[in-house]
Amino acid sequence: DTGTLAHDLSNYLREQGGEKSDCSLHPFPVSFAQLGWDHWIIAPHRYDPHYCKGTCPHLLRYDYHPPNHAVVQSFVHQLVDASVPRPSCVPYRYSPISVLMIEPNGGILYKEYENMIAESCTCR
Amino acid sequence: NQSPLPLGSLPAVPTLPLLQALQMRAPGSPGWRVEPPSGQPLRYMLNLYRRAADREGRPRRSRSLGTNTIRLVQASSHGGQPWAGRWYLQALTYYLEGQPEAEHLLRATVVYLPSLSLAHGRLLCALELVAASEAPRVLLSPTAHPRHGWAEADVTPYLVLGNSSMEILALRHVCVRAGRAGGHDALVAPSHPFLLLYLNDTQAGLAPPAAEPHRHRR
Repeated sequence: DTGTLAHDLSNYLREQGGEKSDCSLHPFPVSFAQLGWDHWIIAPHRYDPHYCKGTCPHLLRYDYHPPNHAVVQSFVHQLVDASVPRPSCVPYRYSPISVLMIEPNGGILYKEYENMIAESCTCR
Repeated sequence: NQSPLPLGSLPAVPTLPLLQALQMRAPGSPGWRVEPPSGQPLRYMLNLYRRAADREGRPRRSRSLGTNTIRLVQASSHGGQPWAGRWYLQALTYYLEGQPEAEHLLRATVVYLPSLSLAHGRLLCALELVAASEAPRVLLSPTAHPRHGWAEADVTPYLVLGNSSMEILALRHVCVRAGRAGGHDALVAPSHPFLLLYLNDTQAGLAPPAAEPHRHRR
């Protein structure tokens, strides 16, 4: 229905500038002391897991790396049935952190934990 | 500066695997036996950590340790008087039972100081492997001199984790005081060597298998 798309295109162009509430990555430096885990985590003293927050725009830009399902869901929400929610803003890529811990038997453990820092967001 | 969350405020049975993994290690949880480590083992691991990761804990790609898990095991020593004249002989046992199944041993080394300066001379040290049977003792030669005077002797061949008979490593720490005797040197006992297990944790994530029986292992 070109009429709807034309209307939507104007929204899309307006959104192109990316509204500040669009899905994006936000910092959240946290210390293990704040989590109450500093008793046995020796290092690092703090790390920033980041988090994803914001609205997924109607037409998902390529840089969100949206799966096709999310593009379809976004159209369904927009054009077919608004009770179907827009896709959600979630992490896309992660990176690990290394942790130095004290073990219950008095040992010391160096361990790399996967997927501890969100590096980018997507809409799914 | 929020006050740290008291441990009790964590959910009784945390759903998050990381919380579960960490809560099992929390002081006061069952199995927390001894005082937290200090002194040279802690300094050694802090130096290793600083070389491996930045201040935010991100692993430095340039400085890969070749594994995702390194466990430091401290020795249990058998009391008694280790000094005999200028000789120091200390039997040491490293208990290895209970290694998590997902952690596969890649390499094991014992880290010690081969030479220690004293006020009047030096203390020269070596390690002997005390085999379980009557086999002759093996003098371990250092395979690597990492840093700050530490030496690493490879003991991988003598360890087969998971095989109950080999979940103990028995060594003898032998030192001799070289140079003029005298003064208070005789009382300087070298710190115990410690065991490093280089392991590959095959569970990339943190979800303990029991928690998610139907989930494809990551």
